[in-house]
Amino acid sequence: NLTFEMRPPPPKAHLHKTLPDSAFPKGFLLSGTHVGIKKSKSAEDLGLILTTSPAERTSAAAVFTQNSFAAAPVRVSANVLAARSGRGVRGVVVNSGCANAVTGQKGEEDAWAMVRAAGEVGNAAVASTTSSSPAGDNDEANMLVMSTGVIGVRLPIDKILSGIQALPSSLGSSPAHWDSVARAFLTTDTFPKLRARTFAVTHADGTQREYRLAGMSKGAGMIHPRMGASVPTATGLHA
Amino acid sequence: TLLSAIMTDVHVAPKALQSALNYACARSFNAISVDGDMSTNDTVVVLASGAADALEIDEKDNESFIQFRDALTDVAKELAQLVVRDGEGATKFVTVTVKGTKTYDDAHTIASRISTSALVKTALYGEDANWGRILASLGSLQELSAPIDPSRVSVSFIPAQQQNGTAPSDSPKPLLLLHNGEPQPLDEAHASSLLSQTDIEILLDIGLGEESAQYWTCDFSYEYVRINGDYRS
Repeated sequence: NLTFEMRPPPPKAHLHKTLPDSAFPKGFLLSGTHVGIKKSKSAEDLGLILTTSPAERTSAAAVFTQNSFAAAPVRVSANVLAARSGRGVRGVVVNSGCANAVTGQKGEEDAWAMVRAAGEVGNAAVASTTSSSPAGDNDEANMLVMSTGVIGVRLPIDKILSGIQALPSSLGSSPAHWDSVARAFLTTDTFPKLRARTFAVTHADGTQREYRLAGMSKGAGMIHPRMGASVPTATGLHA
Repeated sequence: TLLSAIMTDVHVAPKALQSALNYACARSFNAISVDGDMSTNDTVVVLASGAADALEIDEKDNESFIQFRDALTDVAKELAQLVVRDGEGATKFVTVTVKGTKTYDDAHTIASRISTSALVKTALYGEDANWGRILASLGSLQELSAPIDPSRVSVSFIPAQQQNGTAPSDSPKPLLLLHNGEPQPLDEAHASSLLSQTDIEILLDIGLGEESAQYWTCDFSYEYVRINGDYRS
């Protein structure tokens, strides 16, 4: 016997924030698009984030799931980051709608294909938008990759690779570009999660400088993270 | 799955960036739970472009590093909390604060256990100040550095604080349910008023030490079962 009625979730419209251009960090180009992984034709499901800075100026860090069945993109990203010692990572490519988890050797190959394709277009896009070349770093294995969605299903990799090739034409740095990538992360989420802010740092020489941070997150279910800087050594491939 | 990408225009050494992320993650993304299940794909990435200026932040420059680390932690915490607010079927946003433990890990473990108890989370959905379920869940823990002394434990429900650290002026007063192991007289009207709020904080004082930790969770509703019963692989 139920003693109360089902309640609708609280309104979440107030969780969207309008953010000015000046709140977002300098040196990034972004784009989110729909390539046909999600069923909804208007829903972004592929995103690209690039830094336009010289490779020696950039740094990256990450934490990863400690699940023994860590997905292919998790293992590949950890590999890229370790190989570069956190320096010269050009950006991140992300897809939603398919997690590329527990997809065997083919899943690993697909994740590497995303890294290489995104690296290729990233290097070309950065070279074309900056007066100098991106520090001569034309390594294509300089991207991190993230996937989210259904487990145990292979990526529609042809659609994704075609989509990555088309992304440079829509790259930009406006709040709308940041928002489009935040949406490309979403699965069962009911709203995009994007925040940006400025902060001050006092350096050792006594000067105070202002910097910017912007972040996006996604997640609604299967949420109890316990992430670490490395991935579990036993991969689910052998189970 | 939890995914996050955080970008900054700071010029920061890779080792310092990883150290800052580890610190931030422990106090944000690794301190949330919607349903207690760890994904195969959880990843948080931080990219620093160094586009703002040439001054590099390193851990050796303690002050600038801490300022950057704390800014990163603030953003990470807000992004993590948004995930909990959007938890499948969630109708409540619940902060679990545990203080008075001997170690940070103990406080974190207790907060995590309470945040993943299905019975605590269904009681929150039912707007029931069920401190018995809270005690039962934390009392089951065996891996703490110091055993819990039931005669020292206090439990309160308090209105969620705003960002400035104060509760809204029209919010209900805190509700002390258990003090040093002794149940307190319960005012049902007061409890009902407090638990009908969307944002709630559960405060536990273990009474053993000076360490504390916070966790963020949501309630467990019919809607969660409907969403995940419908989801197809």
